[in-house]
Amino acid sequence: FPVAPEAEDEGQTLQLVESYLQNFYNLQRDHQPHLRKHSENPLVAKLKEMQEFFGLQVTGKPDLDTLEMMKKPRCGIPDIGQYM
Amino acid sequence: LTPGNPKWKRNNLTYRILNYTPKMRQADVDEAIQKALSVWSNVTQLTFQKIEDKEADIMISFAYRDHRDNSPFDGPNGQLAHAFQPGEGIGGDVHLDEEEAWTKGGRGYNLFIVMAHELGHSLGLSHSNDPGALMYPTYSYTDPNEFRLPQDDIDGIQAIYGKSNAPVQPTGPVTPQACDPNLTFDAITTFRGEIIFFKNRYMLRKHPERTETELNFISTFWPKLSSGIQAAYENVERDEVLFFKEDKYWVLRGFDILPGYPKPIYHLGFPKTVKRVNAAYSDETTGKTYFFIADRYWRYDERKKSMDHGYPRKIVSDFGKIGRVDAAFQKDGYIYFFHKTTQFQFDPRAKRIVGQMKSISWFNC
Repeated sequence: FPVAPEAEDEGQTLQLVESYLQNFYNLQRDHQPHLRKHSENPLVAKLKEMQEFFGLQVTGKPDLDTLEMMKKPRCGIPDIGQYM
Repeated sequence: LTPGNPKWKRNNLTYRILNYTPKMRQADVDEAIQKALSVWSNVTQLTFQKIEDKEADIMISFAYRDHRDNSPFDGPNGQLAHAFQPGEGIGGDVHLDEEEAWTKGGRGYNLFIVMAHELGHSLGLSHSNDPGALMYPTYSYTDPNEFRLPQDDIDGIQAIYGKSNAPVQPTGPVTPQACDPNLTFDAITTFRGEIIFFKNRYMLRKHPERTETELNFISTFWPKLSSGIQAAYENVERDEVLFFKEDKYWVLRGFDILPGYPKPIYHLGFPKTVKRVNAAYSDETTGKTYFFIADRYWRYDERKKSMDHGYPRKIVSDFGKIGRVDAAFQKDGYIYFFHKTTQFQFDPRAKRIVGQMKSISWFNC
């Protein structure tokens, strides 16, 4: 079936969020991506870490302000940890 | 600071430019990199010597997509560049994404700004969450001629390499905190239902319906007006905002500066003895705009487009003891005057001050 636009959007959003957190917040690449799962999964924890760093509202959800920040051109170095 | 506190063991470092981007003149690339290095050497005892042949501490290159350092670039925008913390081999090196629109000005991505940030990493700094810091992760343009290393970055680099030898220690701009009780303003204006507070190169945007205050660089919205706005007011009828800086003014409609500006403030009818405007507000009910300069004020008729006769008058005669006005705006029928950290609420009908607050009272602190 053709992907419903919102589902497609959600897929794109999840991909944007996931790669951002992998690049800059050391989210492991093998975790299971669920934005909705209730127990605190690593992606939500990392999303909160990113929101905390940028002084955004720490919702654990990819809200507009968070997505807007993720789309800004930036330095390729992670925001946490070493960059060997 | 970076975990493990990586740093160079000596202060005299070498750098080498391995290749150039075709998007800029080679001389401009050299100059941008040299200027970026001086950002850090000016505030520490670090020195940087350019070498052409051997392995240098800091190897600078433009790279494309996967360039074999396990951190491939991603094409235009997105990730602009990266650098490695101090150390042997790739340590200290800077890689710039060749697919970016590198420039020496405000279009595309300014090479000097990005280089200065990446060199911070080459010296051992990580990212700062101070939105005004050079080491903040996202890109924002600052005119290289007006660039001053923010205090947050000076503190960071001096924590690693110590203070500079300069007789007077260098200091830098501090990012305004909305709830800092000592915060003062350069100018304030309403703008399409919002209130915008100007301070140095920043603007704090407050929307009545939103609790938090948004901090932006002025240059994010108006690259040509990067800092130091001294007065501003909104002409609601014409959906225009006027900005004043020294003896010039700009007219903006929305986010666009109208063509033909800036113009000299004397076009509005000021005498040549006036060199700058301290504050201004416009009363949309009467179409009169009030300009405050030192201890006097002028009144301008927006409909006749000329100064009213009988001005200037003493501020204290008509507005009471509000002292020298830093900023002013009108909202819901009241005039708010700002003098340092104090704000006066003036009722133009009763012609007297009806309230006195802290200047930061609008920020829900």
